[in-house]
Amino acid sequence: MNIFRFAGDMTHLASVLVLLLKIHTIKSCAGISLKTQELYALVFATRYLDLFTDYISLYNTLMKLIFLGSSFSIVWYIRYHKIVRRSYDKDQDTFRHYFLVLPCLLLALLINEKFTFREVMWTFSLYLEAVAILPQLVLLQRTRNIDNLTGQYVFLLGAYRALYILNWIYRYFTEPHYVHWITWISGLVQTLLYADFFYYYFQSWKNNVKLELPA
Amino acid sequence: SQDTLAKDEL
Repeated sequence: MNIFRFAGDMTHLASVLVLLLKIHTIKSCAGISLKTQELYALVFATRYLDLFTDYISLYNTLMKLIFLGSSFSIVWYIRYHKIVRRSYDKDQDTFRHYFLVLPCLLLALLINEKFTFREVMWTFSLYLEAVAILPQLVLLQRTRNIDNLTGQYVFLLGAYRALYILNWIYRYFTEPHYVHWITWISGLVQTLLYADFFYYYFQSWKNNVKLELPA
Repeated sequence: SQDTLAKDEL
């Protein structure tokens, strides 16, 4: 495992911890899109179907369990926790799941490396992960008041994707036959979705003002 | 195989 991949995973882990910290200690999920969190839970559930059949490493297994467990518990907190759920911006978080899920499923059925159940599910999870942040970005734009933790959460998620691209470039040059078009293109699309957010994030950081996305 | 190379990522 190279340094970019490891840093990417750690950034991903940090983003989840920031979100759990906000939910668990502040007992608030204000500004967090439940739609995005549910999509991530679906992403991990469909991608990690190999969890009990193919062993890669202890690290790999542990991280998969962490991402599965954290994504489902975040969804549980926002939907059912008696205090946390009161802070959910339900009226603002109106993105429809099936606008993203159905096209991703169709695309995975059409474009995949192998037409098997697991392979199609794995491809579906890649396509869905690429666009799963959209409800969150829409919510950020609607929320005039983005708190620090929410801003950091989205920033860390974007940083994780950017580091994965560096990881792929590194692997391409260091490993023989390392070519994965589906992973790369969906990963690139995913990272590009953060471009606008990154721009305003760095602007607010540079000028030392509160993060706010233009309508 | 090539399959496992991609799937060692999270």
